Amino acid sequence: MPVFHTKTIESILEPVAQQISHLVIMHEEGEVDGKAIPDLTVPVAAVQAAVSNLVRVGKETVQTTEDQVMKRDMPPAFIKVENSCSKLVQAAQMLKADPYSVPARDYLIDGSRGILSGTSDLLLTFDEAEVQTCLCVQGQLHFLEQANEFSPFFSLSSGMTKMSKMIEERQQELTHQEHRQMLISSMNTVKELLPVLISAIKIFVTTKSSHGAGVEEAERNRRFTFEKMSAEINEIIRVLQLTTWDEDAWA
Amino acid sequence: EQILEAAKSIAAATSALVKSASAAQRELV
Repeated sequence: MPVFHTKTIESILEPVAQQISHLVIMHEEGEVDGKAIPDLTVPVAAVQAAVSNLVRVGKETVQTTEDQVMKRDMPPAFIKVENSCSKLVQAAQMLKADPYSVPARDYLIDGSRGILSGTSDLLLTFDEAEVQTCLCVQGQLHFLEQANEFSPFFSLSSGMTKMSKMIEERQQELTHQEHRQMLISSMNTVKELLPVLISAIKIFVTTKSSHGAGVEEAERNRRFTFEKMSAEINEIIRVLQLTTWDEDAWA
Repeated sequence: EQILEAAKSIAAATSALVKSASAAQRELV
């Protein structure tokens, strides 16, 4: 079972995660055998510099982006990474004084894990871009549902094309096979529903403008197709927001 | 892109740190 949600995040963080696991095992052995850890001031300073850089770049992104999710979710990730880095600094100071210090080893492991987790949180905030596109299509769909003419359909069509492309790229990025299949299946349903929706809108608009019989039925049919499509897009959004850690809750 | 690069740097620095701690311990076994 993959630990990280996307291949990009996995490629960045999985090697570090493995090393931390290794360190945890050694730490457990160390508690028994009392092995020493030398001065880690220099590598900790390198982590500190990298953290400062990430926080700086991240804060610039938060200031310039219009993505509200990013604005909301990035700052807690910065705090997590910065607090974890402080633990590493403390660990290095403690180890300098006592290379056998058990609390220092705990700080070292907690700090490394926190850096990993905070960086993962930060990278996950980017995953919301696809959700925004889906929400935009939902908005267009809602607008079209209220309209009594066909012209707003063209903006929906271009939004759908963008969404389809993003979902295609996204499913290739996911590490969970089930999530990939769910995205593919829902996107295929949306694609199949599109011509049905065009037809339903056309029939409704034509019937209504000619004051012909069957307006109510055409409207019902159109509403049914809208609802079906909307439900499928909601399902896509739900799957896009699933992460590894949600899986138990979702199951 | 900048954030991805910064995240890669953090991963590399953390990796180097953990390696130093682990390797030092291994030497002393």
